[in-house]
Amino acid sequence: PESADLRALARHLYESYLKYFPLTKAKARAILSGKTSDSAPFVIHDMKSLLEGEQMINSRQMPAQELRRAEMSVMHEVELRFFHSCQSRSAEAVSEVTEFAKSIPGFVSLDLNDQVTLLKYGVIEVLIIMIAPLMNKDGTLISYGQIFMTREFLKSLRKPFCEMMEPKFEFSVRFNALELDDSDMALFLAVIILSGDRPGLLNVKPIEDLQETVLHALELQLKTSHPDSLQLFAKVLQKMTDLRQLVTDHVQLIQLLKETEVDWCLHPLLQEIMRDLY
Amino acid sequence: KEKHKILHRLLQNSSSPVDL
Repeated sequence: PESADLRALARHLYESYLKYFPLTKAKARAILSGKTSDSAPFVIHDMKSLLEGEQMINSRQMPAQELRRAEMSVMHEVELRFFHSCQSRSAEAVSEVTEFAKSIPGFVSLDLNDQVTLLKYGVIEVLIIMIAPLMNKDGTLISYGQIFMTREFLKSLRKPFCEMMEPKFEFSVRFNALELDDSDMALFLAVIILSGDRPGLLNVKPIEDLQETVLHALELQLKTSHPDSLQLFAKVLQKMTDLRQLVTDHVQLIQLLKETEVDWCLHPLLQEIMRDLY
Repeated sequence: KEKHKILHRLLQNSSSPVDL
């Protein structure tokens, strides 16, 4: 009976994962390997293709007049504009992760301040995990899979923009080697969110209890669906240590951008998350 | 609470889209 409960929990989290996250690993891998009936993604590999692709990135919010201005503006602003649209997407993704968190059984019964703390500290880790399936060693899908941006192009941007994604690529290549599927990912994301050691938590016990249950479900699922992958559960959990370092470095880079880029403004939701984070 | 206004709103609003 206990393992039936754990399976039910795994199924529930997988369903809310599918409900709240627009681009699954299965879909992303199909796009990346060309095994989809949809058209191939538009490739951004230089400034010219970035300018062309910007229309697609911003198609949902950028009016024609803005677009003309964008086309006329100097290259120097291209990075800023691109990272501005990255921020909008990130803010949107934060709200998707929030909805996913709320769907974890017991989460909304936690102290509201603790819910905020769990999201504040967990959400960038979750986003880094979620971008991994969109990446391969040569680049990453963006804009819901409509665009493929090459790793070389991201590396060619001016400092410090060029330093933002490279550590995520390195992590992703290692993480993708574990070959988790979407249902494994759903459980792992819940484990990350339910971390009882985040600074400033008021009531740790109920969070640890929830995490314990999800950990059991993850362990059971990995054993069942990847029987030949030795120590997979331990290897997945080890990735949580790498994530903390990645987030610390990311927040430092954002801090640097704030100091060096006069035109830089951080999305208010991302500001809330990053302020006094580490 | 003031420091995390939007996060609070996201957590408390169910289904209604929050103006991000």
